[in-house]
This record gives sequence, structure tokens and C-alpha cells, in this order.
Amino acid sequence: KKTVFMAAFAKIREEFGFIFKRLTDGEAWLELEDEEEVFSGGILLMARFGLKPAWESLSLSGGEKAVSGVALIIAMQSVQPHPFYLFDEIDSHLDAINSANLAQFLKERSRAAQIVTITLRDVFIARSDMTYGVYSAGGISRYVHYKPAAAEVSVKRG
Amino acid sequence: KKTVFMAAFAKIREEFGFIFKRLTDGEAWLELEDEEEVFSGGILLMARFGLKPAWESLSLSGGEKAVSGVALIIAMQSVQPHPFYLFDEIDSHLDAINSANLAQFLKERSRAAQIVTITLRDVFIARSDMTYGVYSAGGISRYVHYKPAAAEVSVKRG
Amino acid sequence: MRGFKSSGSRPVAVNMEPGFTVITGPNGSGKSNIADAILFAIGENSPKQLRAANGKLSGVIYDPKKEDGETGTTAAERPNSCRVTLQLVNIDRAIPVDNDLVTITRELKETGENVYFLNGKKTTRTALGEILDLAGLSPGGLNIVPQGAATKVADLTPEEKRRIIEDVV
Amino acid sequence: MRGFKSSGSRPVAVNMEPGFTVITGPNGSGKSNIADAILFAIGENSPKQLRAANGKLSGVIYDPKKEDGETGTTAAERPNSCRVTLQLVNIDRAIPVDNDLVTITRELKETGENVYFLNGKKTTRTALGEILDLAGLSPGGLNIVPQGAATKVADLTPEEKRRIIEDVV
Ligand SMILES: Nc1ncnc2c1ncn2[C@@H]1O[C@H](COP(=O)(O)OP(=O)(O)OP(=O)(O)O)[C@@H](O)[C@H]1O
Ligand SMILES: Nc1ncnc2c1ncn2[C@@H]1O[C@H](COP(=O)(O)OP(=O)(O)OP(=O)(O)O)[C@@H](O)[C@H]1O
Ligand SMILES: [Mg+2]
Ligand SMILES: [Mg+2]
Repeated sequence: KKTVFMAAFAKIREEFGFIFKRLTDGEAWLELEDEEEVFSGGILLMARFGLKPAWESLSLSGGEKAVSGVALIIAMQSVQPHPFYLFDEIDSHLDAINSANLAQFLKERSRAAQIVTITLRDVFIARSDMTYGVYSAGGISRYVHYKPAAAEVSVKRG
Repeated sequence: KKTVFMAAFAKIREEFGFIFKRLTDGEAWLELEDEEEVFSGGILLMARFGLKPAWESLSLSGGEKAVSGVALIIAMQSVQPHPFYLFDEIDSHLDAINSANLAQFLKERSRAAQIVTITLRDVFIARSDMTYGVYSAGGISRYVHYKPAAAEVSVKRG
Repeated sequence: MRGFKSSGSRPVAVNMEPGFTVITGPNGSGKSNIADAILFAIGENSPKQLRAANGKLSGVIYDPKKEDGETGTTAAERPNSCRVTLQLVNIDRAIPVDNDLVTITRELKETGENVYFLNGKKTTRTALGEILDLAGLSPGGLNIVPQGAATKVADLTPEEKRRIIEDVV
Repeated sequence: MRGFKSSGSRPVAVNMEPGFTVITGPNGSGKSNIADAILFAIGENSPKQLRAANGKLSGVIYDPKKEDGETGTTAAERPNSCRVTLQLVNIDRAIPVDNDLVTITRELKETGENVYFLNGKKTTRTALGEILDLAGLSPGGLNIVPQGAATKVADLTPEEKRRIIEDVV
């Protein structure tokens, strides 16, 4: 049990560090509270943004938590391949720069796997291969799709 | 106790309906689960958006909950005057139209009371009387202020 | 999708091509309901995870709520079942089934009865779950990230963070 | 603010005029810390509400974290106290104090000792709380809405919704 856990943890830790560096101008890492008795301690998520000192995830701001959380989730996904990935509004607390970095990162990852993101922001729409517009007509959802390169994007009431 | 509660509830219910109508193209209301034994039941928040049927708040979407929640909070604030109001990122789950309606509503309310909102979106900045830009220099926050009418607004890394 | 949440009682289809797909639209238009439909098709049974109305699994069946005398249209009868079909390209045989295209269908009747089909043949939730699990597609899987989950992960205590990594293995 | 969270060890001031003020800036720049500073000044004691580091009230004192040998600057000593001053225009006498300007100061020492001042005169948290409460300014008040509160209010059960309205009266 411990060996299996440690093997997965090592892979997740490595991926997490790599992804976080791609998403931000800082670095982040995972620490085991108890290296010997792994299951009697937890895991600390440490993150350093820009020139600021490093803080454990519980002391980060709302947006810093969102970026760290997304990086950890994507790192955990790497343990096993999945047929597709779907993210629902992971950008809602991110500022313009973090949103753009995340959109760019997912666009690159979508070369190797199918990635679907639900979003309200143009920064993701602009980078998509295909965009679905959903709107409600009398309580029933309707779906239209278009390739964003041409269309002027704006979110309208259905 | 019941009479005091009912008087406040009546005021909150009226304000809530009014505010919700200003923020969206629908209507919403509060219902007592038990009109007789008020304290043995709860309060239902019903909301109808556009042409859709009305749903209780627990069945609404993320953005619909955010709009309903903000309307209820502002309605509850009306029971007693406050020297100022401060809202921290109440627009993060709202689409472009709901954000613009909310920004406009708060701008109008700010004529009678001081309103401060923390936001990442331009739609609020454009309507503000004064904007504070906060950025971090080596872990220490610095504050600059400007009147947005002239400035081209964008969120930059500190 | 037919009769699933806000998709209405007529069948609708959403085709996603490989690469980077974005779903956008106004608040409440039905974006997250697409994610719920996928979770439903692969066997998710929790009303809370599916955000089913009234906290019951049958709450995912399309409900036009016309009973209170609103302007009823003819299509407004509440269907007594809902059905979601998920088609996955399987050229790389990631799903241990010998077809280029794998079609999964789940139908839920108002009575609470569930019926699952894999490539047109009736199957059980458990049998389907075993096959999909090998391909990394299960209701509790990390590849579908619901609204609000990213910030919640960072707010977990160190103990809880260790547990979610234990669950991954 | 002096020595409060990310405001650093030198005093800084943020002047807000009447009307509609917007605070913006990158993630983690210190926007929500301004809201925490206001809550702190009016008597909030919960480390959780103030999002104090390490879950202790003294976690709100500026911590440059230089102890691990990073490039230390001279100003990098961790102060042993923090102080926040809040000035409110009181021309309408909403706050029951006979001054056009009301100045509230709270200082917290690393030892855990708190000192409160009202217009320069020392006072206690309780006495200050009673005066501010009459003006609709209390730590649990509805006029300061933290990040994420709006969606949480809609997610409350009917019972919880009744209770928050009971608390308002
Ligand atoms: N005691 C402290 N000393 C120094 N810095 C601190 C202290 N407590 C918190 N911080 C810093 O303050 C930052 C959080 O600031 P805050 O929550 O105000 O950000 P924000 O501008 O609201 O960001 P977001 O847009 O993501 O919500 C953290 O990154 C943390 O590094
Ligand atoms: N069983 C049902 N029958 C009909 N409509 C339903 C049913 N269940 C939910 N809905 C509707 O679906 C809507 C929610 O859709 P969804 O959560 O997908 O919105 P969304 O596009 O994700 O919005 P947001 O941007 O706010 O997150 C609700 O407003 C509700 O009216
Ligand atoms: Mg949604
Ligand atoms: Mg914040």
C-alpha cells in the first residue's frame, strides 16, 4: 500500500511542479508532513507567486487557491489516461494574466487529448478549436456551434 | 419575537423582489414554509429567470444562485442603515449581462451610500467614481488610485 | 439527450470534435447540465452530484413545470423518462471493446428503474462500470471537474489532500 | 494600516471617497486583505473570518518570511505588532459620537494583547462595539460581504435562510 501510494505521489508531485510553473511566474511543491509514517500525516501544498514568499495553500488568496487547485487536479489526472477532460468554470476567480496562461496551457494539452471547458470569458473562446453557444428558449436549452476565429464573440441572453 | 421577525421579513421580502427585478429580466420572491408556525419552517427563495419556469434557489445554476444571493444580501442590509458597503468579487460567476446590470445597480445605489466593490472585471471599473489598483511588490501590497474615465483599464502583474 | 434536465423532451445532440472545445452562454442556459448528462450516462447515481431538482434522482427528468397554469405548449407534458447517449471514438481501443465507436446509453424511468445499453446491447451498471473504469472513465473520476471544485481542492486540510491522492491509486 | 498582513511594516493609507469605489488588481495582490483590515479594526476576533495565517489571530501580523535565508532586506524584520486605523466621516452623526470625523484604531501585539482607541482615547472592544453597533457597523454585519458569500447564501437550506433573517433583527 505504501509503495503504491509513494509511486503515485512522486508522479503527481513532479507533474504538479511542472504544471504550476507553466501556469504562473512562481513555483509550487507538495510536502509530506511525515516522511516515515506517510499515512499518519497529511500533504502540504506550498506555493510561491512571483517575488512573494511561499505560503501553504490555506493562506493563499482566492485566485491563488484556484490556480493551485487546478494544477493539482491536472497533476492527479496524469496518473491514469482518460478519454477526455471537462472543466466547468475553472477560470471564474482568475485575473486576466492567470486566465490567459491557463487557456494557453489547456490549448497545448488539447493536442494530445480532448479538452472541453465551460466558461463565461472570451479569453478561452478565442483559443478554442470549436465553441458551443448554449442558450435557453423558454426553459429548453439550445446548442449552436461555430469556429471562433471568424465570429465576433459575445455572450447574449438566450 | 414573531411580530418583530415578521416586520423585518416583510421589508426584506419587498426589497428582495424589487432588487431582483432591477438586476435581471425575471422575478423572485420569498415564501414561508409555514405561515402559522413561522419558526417551525424555513424560508424558500423562488426565482424565475427570463421565460423559464420558477425554481427554488437550490435548483438554480451557479450564476443564478450568485445573482439571487446578492439580491437577498442587499435586501437584508436594508433593515438597518450602514455607514458603507463592501462587496468582495460578487461578480465572479456572472455572465456579461448580469455583471453589467449589477454594476449599474450598485452605481445608482452609491449616490445615497458609499459602496466599495473588489473585482477583476472591467465592467465594474468602467462605472466607478474612483478605482484603486492594488499590486504586490515583493510581498508588500502597494495602492495607486485613478479616475477610470480617462485611463485605459487593464489588470497588470504588480 | 432526451428529457434530461433543461434539454427538453425532444432529442438533441452535441457533437464534440477532438482538440479544444469551449462551451459558453448566459447564466442558467444549460452549460453545466451537459456535464451532468455525461456523468449520468456513465453511471453517476448521486442526486447531489447530478444537481437533481428536489434531491431525488428522478429530478433530472425534464420538468416544464407547466402545472401551475402557465402558457402551456403542446410539448409541455413532462416526459416519464429521460435518456442520455454518449458516443466515444475508440480507435485507440482505450475502452476494452472491439469497436471504433463505443455508444453508451442510459435511460431512467420515473419509477426509478434504470436501463443501460453498450453498443445497442442491454447491460448492467456494474458491468459497464468495470469496462469504463479500465479506460479512466468513472463517475468519481478526476477528468470531469465540476463548477467550484478547483478552489475547494486547495481549501482541503493536509489530511484530506493525502486522502484524495490515496483514492487516485 | 501598519504591519497588517501584506501591507508591510511601514504605514500605508487607503482613502476612499464617497460614491462608487472599485478595488482591482492581480490575484494575490492584497485586495481582500483591505476588507480584512476593516473587519479587524471594528473588532473581528475570529482567525477564520480574518483568514489569518496558521489559524491564529497573530497570523494577521505582517510576516516577510525571510527566516529561510531569502534575500533579506533591512526592512524585513517581522514587526511584533500590527495596527489598523479606520476613519469615518460622521457629519450625519450616524455614529453616536459628537465629531465630524470618527477615528478607530486597533493594535494587536504578538503577545495577543489588543488595544483599542476611539478618537485618540483608549477604550475597550466592548465599549467600541456598542457604539459602532448603533451605527450598523459590527464584525458580523451584513454590510461587508466576503469573497464567495453570495453563492453560499443561495445554497442555504430553507431553515438556515430563516435563521439568518432572525439574526438581522
Ligand atoms: N501575515 C501576512 N503577512 C504577509 N503577507 C500575508 C499575510 N497574510 C496573508 N498574506 C498574503 O496576502 C496574500 C493574499 O492577499 P488577498 O487575499 O488580499 O489577495 P486578493 O488581492 O484578494 O487576491 P484574489 O484576487 O486572488 O482574491 C497572500 O498571497 C499572502 O501571501
Ligand atoms: N429537471 C429539469 N427540468 C428542466 N429544467 C431544469 C431541470 N433541472 C435543472 N433545470 C434548469 O437548468 C438550469 C441550470 O442549468 P445549468 O446549471 O446548466 O446552467 P449554466 O449554463 O451552467 O449556468 P451558469 O453559468 O450560471 O453556471 C436551471 O436554471 C434550471 O432551471
Ligand atoms: Mg454552470
Ligand atoms: Mg480576494
